[in-house]
Amino acid sequence: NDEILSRARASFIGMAIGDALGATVEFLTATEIQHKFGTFKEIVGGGWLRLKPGQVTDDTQMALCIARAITTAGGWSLEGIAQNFAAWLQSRPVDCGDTCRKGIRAYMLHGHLEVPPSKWDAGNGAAMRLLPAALYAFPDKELLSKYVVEQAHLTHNSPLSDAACINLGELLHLALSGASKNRLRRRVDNLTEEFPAFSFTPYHGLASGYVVDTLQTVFHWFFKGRSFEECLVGTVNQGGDADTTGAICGMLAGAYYGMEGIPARWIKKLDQKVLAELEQVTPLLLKARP
Amino acid sequence: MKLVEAIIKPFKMDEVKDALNEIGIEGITVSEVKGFGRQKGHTELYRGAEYVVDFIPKIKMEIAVPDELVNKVVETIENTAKTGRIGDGKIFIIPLEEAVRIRTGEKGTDAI
Amino acid sequence: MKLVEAIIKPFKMDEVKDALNEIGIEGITVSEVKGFGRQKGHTELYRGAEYVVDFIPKIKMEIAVPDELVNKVVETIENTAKTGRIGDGKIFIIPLEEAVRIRTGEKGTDAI
Amino acid sequence: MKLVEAIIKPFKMDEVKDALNEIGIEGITVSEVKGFGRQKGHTELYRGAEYVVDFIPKIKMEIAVPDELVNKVVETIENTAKTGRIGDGKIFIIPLEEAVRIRTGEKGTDAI
Ligand SMILES: Nc1ncnc2c1ncn2[C@@H]1O[C@H](COP(=O)(O)OP(=O)(O)O)[C@@H](O)[C@H]1O
Ligand SMILES: Nc1ncnc2c1ncn2[C@@H]1O[C@H](COP(=O)(O)OP(=O)(O)O)[C@@H](O)[C@H]1O
Ligand SMILES: Nc1ncnc2c1ncn2[C@@H]1O[C@H](COP(=O)(O)OP(=O)(O)O)[C@@H](O)[C@H]1O
Ligand SMILES: [Mg+2]
Ligand SMILES: [Mg+2]
Repeated sequence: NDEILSRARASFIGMAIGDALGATVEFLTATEIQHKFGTFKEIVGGGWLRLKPGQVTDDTQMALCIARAITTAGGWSLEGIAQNFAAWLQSRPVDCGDTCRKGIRAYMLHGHLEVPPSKWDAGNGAAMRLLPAALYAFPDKELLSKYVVEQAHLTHNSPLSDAACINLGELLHLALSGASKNRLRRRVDNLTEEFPAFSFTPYHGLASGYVVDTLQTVFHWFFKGRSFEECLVGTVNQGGDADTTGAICGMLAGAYYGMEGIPARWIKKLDQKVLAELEQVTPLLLKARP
Repeated sequence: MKLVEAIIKPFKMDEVKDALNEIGIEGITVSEVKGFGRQKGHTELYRGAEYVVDFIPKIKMEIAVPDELVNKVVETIENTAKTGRIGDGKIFIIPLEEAVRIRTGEKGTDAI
Repeated sequence: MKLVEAIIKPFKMDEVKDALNEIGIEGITVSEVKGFGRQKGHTELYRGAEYVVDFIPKIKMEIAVPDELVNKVVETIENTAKTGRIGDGKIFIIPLEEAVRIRTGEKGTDAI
Repeated sequence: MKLVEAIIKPFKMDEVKDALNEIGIEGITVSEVKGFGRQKGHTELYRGAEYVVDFIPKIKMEIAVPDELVNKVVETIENTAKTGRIGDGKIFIIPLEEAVRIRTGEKGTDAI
């Protein structure tokens, strides 16, 4: 229905905005950002990847690979996702994480659709791109678990990454169905009970690519902020893996605050080709649902 | 793991690099070297004067590779670096006991 | 014995060298190399056109080390060469079967 | 097979190369490197000038060699590269698991 579609659009667009905004300050510390920008809150490109303003990175691009695979196949296709990842990697993307590269390479050379378990796979690369899988599975919890973990294991196979994906997916489902922040907070408290590592009170300000740091930062700023902008600005000004913390915060805050919550100036600044594709693919994802 | 060392003709570098990128290999360390081999000296124009040099500029590529990728990497370099004419170069496979990614401390194949 | 090969950011060379001197390592062979990896090159303006130089200058250090010192050497390089940002570099450990000090003919660990 | 790596004084290169040619060794890959050695701030003669420097320009020669030739190659380099004065250099023997001649695809000792 319209409400769901609107939140889904906001989630996908919010993710791309978080990616483009955070990419400028990726790898900077909170202090460095403070000195260089004061409070950083405009989409200006640059950063270590020397991006054009509004340009997105691997976070959004890999998510689109998943989305396209689903809409092309008219359903879930892990093989399709892997092929899209491979084509994307060969297209010389602006960036690709080390763990993602390893997994995609294993697929390209050996057709593997799952990497062996590894403790070094607790990066945020699988969580950052899972939105299309969550949209396609909505509102089914079982399918959600199945799909987010399957797509994750293409590159990341670790209990922490799996837990992050499943819980992030369920939070997205709750937000899409209009749940209150308290409802979302209770869900997160379940997660931190089962996985104390993800606890973010007290918040230690760690925002690295380690999925635990990433989610702590996203949760801290998402529950602290009182608007889409506040949540996202707080998150990216933490620095570290800012494009990915930004992308994840953006998809969650987007689903929660809806299209009305997203600042128009950011939507205008976003790569318009990417925006057009997001708008085109989101309703298709929802329609394709089993 | 192995350290694959390839000595190739300089003009082939971009092509070899691109071919390696196609199979997902990105990390390469390159140095400019001089080669002495069967390919004998050529004449070079330098400051207007022609003179014979018996070394040929080459490119050396070093690629740390997990064992299961070595054959693919060697094959890729062979196919792209080859012209069939003297001086195409060499590929050397050296055992690599350990690798470390300085940024993260990752070791072994996670480091490369 | 091992040959420790470290690819590091050029501005880190003196720091790494000094840190190695501190742990008693004096002999180092250094070369300037070009690095290709996740850290991308810069764009350059040449004859009005912008183009990407996709390599980054790096320094390669080679240090022949007796087995019992390898871990200390690796740890030292890791700690000094690290900035936490992409492109910090790699350390490779290669088996070294024999070493000779040309001046004296000394072999093995006496040579390094 | 072994990869023989020799770090020598630059002015010795032609002499060493010729001596190697004499014993039938033709294929050599050479790079310009900087050497840091035990003697801190020692003086070295380079292009007629005396240097008190931290690093000294050196030449690195890499020669892939079949096992049965290694000793002869090492001996030859030792004898020709030696001056008896500080900084003569080092020879390192590294295991070479495989070699490929790119032009022909030949492997092993046929490749070198
Ligand atoms: N035994 C060797 N050890 C190290 N490098 C070698 C060796 N043989 C050849 N090379 C390198 O390979 C390059 C090409 O070798 P060359 O003999 O000219 O032709 P080909 O590659 O056709 O055999 C040389 O310029 C040199 O850099
Ligand atoms: N597999 C590899 N083999 C040889 N050299 C490599 C390899 N991977 C990386 N390098 C070298 O290490 C440098 C840094 O690698 P890079 O991928 O940029 O970032 P990081 O150091 O963070 O892993 C490269 O510029 C290159 O010189
Ligand atoms: N442990 C080592 N690892 C790598 N290279 C070395 C090592 N020790 C010496 N070298 C190289 O050999 C060169 C000569 O060494 P040095 O200690 O100055 O004199 P000597 O050769 O007389 O012992 C150095 O400049 C350096 O390039
Ligand atoms: Mg990114
Ligand atoms: Mg990131």
